[in-house]
Amino acid sequence: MGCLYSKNARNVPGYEEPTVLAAETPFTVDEVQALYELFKKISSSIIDDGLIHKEEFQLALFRNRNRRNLFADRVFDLFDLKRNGVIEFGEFVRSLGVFHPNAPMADKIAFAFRLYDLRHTGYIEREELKEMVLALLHESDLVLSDDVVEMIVDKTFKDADTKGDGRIDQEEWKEFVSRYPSLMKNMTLPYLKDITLAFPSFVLSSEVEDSE
Amino acid sequence: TTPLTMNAFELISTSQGLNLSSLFEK
Repeated sequence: MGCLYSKNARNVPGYEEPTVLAAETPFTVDEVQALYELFKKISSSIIDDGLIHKEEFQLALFRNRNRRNLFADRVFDLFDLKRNGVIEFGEFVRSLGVFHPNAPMADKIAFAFRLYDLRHTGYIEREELKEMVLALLHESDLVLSDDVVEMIVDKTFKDADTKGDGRIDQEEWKEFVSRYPSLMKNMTLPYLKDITLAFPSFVLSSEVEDSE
Repeated sequence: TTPLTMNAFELISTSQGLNLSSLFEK
């Protein structure tokens, strides 16, 4: 099984050696190999080509391949480091590495900033914040009047934009997050510490191979 | 906590699109 993994996996476009990925991320080699099981499952759910397409990502997140969501789109775009419209295995592991419980908090804060910087200007602007609040309301059952939305956005913006220049920069974001640490809760996935238990099949087979 | 007491980013962070733990559900 271990041999099958290594021979087949090497033929997959964008495949990278687990030892290389483990060296660059908080994951161990075994964990990278377990992540390959998860990657295989997601990347073969619609088109079995060893790449995660947007619809496959949506299917994995929402159990619905057609469910569009601004935030899922942003996560997909940030995972797609090469910006070629698909997530390769190496991109998947490197990006999930940020969500590892042992990843540096600075990386998590920076990732969230890029997530919310919708137009890639290097700042989170008021319009972007309002657009995200409206997107959240759209996906949920919450109904808030435009006045209330304006009030929430205004209040938050004034709180975060401490320099008062009408935009939130990375320094202000870091300071804001330190005051509201719950904002970083989504940026840590405890599952990643137990990934070899969740997807043990390769680890078991690789141990057999190692002992031979 | 109700939406009115949450700041805009707290509200946004409740999005299902940001909850990647569902990737690990079988």
